[in-house]
Amino acid sequence: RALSTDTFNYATYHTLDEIYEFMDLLVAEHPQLVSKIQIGNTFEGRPIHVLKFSTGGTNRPAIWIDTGIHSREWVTQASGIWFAKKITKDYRQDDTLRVILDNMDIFLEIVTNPDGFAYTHKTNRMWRKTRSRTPGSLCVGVDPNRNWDAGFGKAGASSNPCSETYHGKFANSEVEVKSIVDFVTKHGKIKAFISIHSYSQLLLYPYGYTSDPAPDKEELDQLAKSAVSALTSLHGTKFKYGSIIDTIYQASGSTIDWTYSQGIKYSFTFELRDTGLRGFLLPASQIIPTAEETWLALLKIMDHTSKHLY
Amino acid sequence: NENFVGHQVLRISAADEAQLQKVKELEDLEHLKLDFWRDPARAGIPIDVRVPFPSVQSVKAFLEYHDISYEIMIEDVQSLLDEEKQQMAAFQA
Repeated sequence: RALSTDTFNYATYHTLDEIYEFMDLLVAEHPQLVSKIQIGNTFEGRPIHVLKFSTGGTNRPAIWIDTGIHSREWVTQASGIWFAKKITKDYRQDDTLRVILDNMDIFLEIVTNPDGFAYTHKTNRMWRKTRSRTPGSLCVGVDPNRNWDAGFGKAGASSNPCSETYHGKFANSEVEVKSIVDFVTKHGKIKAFISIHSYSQLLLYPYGYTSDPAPDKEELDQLAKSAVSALTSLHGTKFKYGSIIDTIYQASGSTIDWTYSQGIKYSFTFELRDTGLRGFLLPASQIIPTAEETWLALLKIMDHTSKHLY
Repeated sequence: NENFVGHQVLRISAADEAQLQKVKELEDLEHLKLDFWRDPARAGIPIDVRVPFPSVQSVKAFLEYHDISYEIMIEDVQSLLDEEKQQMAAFQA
């Protein structure tokens, strides 16, 4: 086990316990910058942790980043770990990040679906959903990216509990979703919400459940363009960008449609790398390049948010 | 542990709306136990699907019968998972 976050191996995949230990190490090493918040417990009783990066102040506007809501998308949790370390490493050296953190807090949820993630390590590497039970069905789990209260249950989600896109009994039925909803609502000053998935190399903004354009579509599109351009500049990885419904398909009850409906203008979702050969089984050697390029796009979005506070 | 020996991931290219509909029909056949890594969205966008070993021949036959082109993206899912596990174990050691 790593004794510090400097000796932690960022180029391999880690178990839930190792990630939670990493978070504790990071907090212990940077108590002035990082703290750990528990926002709830999963269906199976695991704690749901969020890292808070703050240089002080109260009631500050904030940026939310989450990784790993679909448990099998391992490169996302691994990237989340790298982002956490990157923030602590760069916040005094990188002017852009320093200015962001001078004005805003950053919340980072590295493992958004802990039950599912533990299950991918122990039992089924291909598990995507939560691990909640549906009365009357032998099938387990709900797609947490169809469980939000935004066009819930409409086209683009399944009512079949055995489907990978099962939306659940009702909006927020999943405690992993409800915990974020409660946190975001109570906080009240989240200005950007970025939810990170893999794979297929996309940067998406609302909406997913309707083909109506988001009122801020033009600004979101411009920002997505510049974020993607920053991302591509590092390793040449090509991303497409656009609204969820136009770029991939109709999806109801998705995370960023809800956050956008809550007034969080800068709501984005990423789909990270796809080598074209390995899908969810992205080789560990690609974790760091994936995280590095994604960080550049995140910085663009965070920088724009801090300069256009509303 | 769930075993994925012989599971293949196919990358399917639906050339038009009719072919896309055919792939969607496959999605509805629950007994095949297909796992869509990339759902059928629209023609021209690749569709990736993990096919369990017992369904591999049926799915390929279906695609070939309907003249839908595909390639094998992952030959054997379990071998990649074994590699992944070995690498993690090596780092932990």
